[in-house]
Amino acid sequence: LPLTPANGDKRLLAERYLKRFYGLPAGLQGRQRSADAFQTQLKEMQKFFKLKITGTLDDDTMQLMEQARCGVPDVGEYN
Amino acid sequence: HFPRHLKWQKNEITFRIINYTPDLKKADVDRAIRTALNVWADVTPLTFRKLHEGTADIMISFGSREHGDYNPFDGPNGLLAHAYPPGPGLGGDTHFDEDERWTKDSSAYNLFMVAAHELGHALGMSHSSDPGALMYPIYQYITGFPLSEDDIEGIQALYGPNPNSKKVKPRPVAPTKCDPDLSFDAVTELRGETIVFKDRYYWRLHPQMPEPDLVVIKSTWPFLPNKVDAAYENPEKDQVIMFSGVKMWALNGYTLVDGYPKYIHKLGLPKSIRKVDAAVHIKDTGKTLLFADEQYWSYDEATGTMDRKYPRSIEDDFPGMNDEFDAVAYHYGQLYFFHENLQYEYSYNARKVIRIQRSNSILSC
Repeated sequence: LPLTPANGDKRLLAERYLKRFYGLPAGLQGRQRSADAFQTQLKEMQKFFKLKITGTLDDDTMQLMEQARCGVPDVGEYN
Repeated sequence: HFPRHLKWQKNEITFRIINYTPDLKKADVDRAIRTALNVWADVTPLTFRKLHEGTADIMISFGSREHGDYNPFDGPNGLLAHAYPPGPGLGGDTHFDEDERWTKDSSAYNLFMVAAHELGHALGMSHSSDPGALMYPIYQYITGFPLSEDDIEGIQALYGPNPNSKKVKPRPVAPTKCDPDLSFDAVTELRGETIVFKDRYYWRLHPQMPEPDLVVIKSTWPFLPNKVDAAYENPEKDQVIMFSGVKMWALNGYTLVDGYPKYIHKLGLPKSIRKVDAAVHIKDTGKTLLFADEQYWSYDEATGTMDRKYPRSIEDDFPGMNDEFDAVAYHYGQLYFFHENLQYEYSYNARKVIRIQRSNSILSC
């Protein structure tokens, strides 16, 4: 089903966040693989911040993503 | 650390401030950067020499949006700054987002706090998941020496300790919510959420959120001290009163109410009381109970006066509760007394303890 605009915005923000700080691969991928990678990176982020690891964009996770922060990635190589 | 434990292969590191933010005086920027470097120099053998021209190891600049490294900033808020791990060229370089408002205090983003964090990256420190660490990725404003044990262990693993070590007092690590010995400083409600204070942190529990959030007190209320002794909410006035030592602060959400802080003695407490151990507001009666040592007082919120015939003995009026308390909360006719790592659920009407649990059961442990 198409996402509602609000959910779409949340997802977009989360994707941008995970790409920047958790190495979520950018670019075209198979639909299934893309969803898997998103959930894996989201769980990694939730683990780093000691949030409940749900793999979904719950309120706690979204709130944290909206906070002012340093631009250096939290995990992975920094090129 | 960053992958491959990137570090400078020398102890004298040069830095250069390429440009300045118009938000602050030049001297204030210089001071913020130098103080931030000194934070790391205090605990390592590293020294920092300022260059006024040419290429330094750490090149510091302010820029907005795309600023020359293909790693753009995003306008106000969001990303505040970034820095590159030690290495040639871009390595060690530290960039601040000019679209932020940089300050010397807590009114906007404190340049010293952000610089100390970023320069940690420039020396080889990656992000820490300890919310009490300077290297935690989320911006927080604190006062005092900014490094925690976690930061010091990290930087000393790369460069070793300072041979002429000045004694520095690291900030304690953040409390862990499921530590069986965990005790609390204060507990209050705040607009439907429960706020639990411990050292310079508080947990925020929202009925719809499964996990409590751990936050540094000063990052929400920069004007509060680092430790809260007691707190209560008066929902009729939409105010939370926080106590620390002989002073109290009234907050309307996140803002300080005019006229505060005030001395606790303004409530009618005797001058001999130097600290309130716990406070709780009983919605059904409109009274606030203030606990100090083995006694308690009853404060009438409607008249703004202390009730007569107080103080009374805690042991006499709350049979079964003969200790001093760390914190007290009230929910639906039950009082919750917190003492060390135990929480006593007390029936206000039946005047007896009906259940004993660990204090941190309130944090879903």
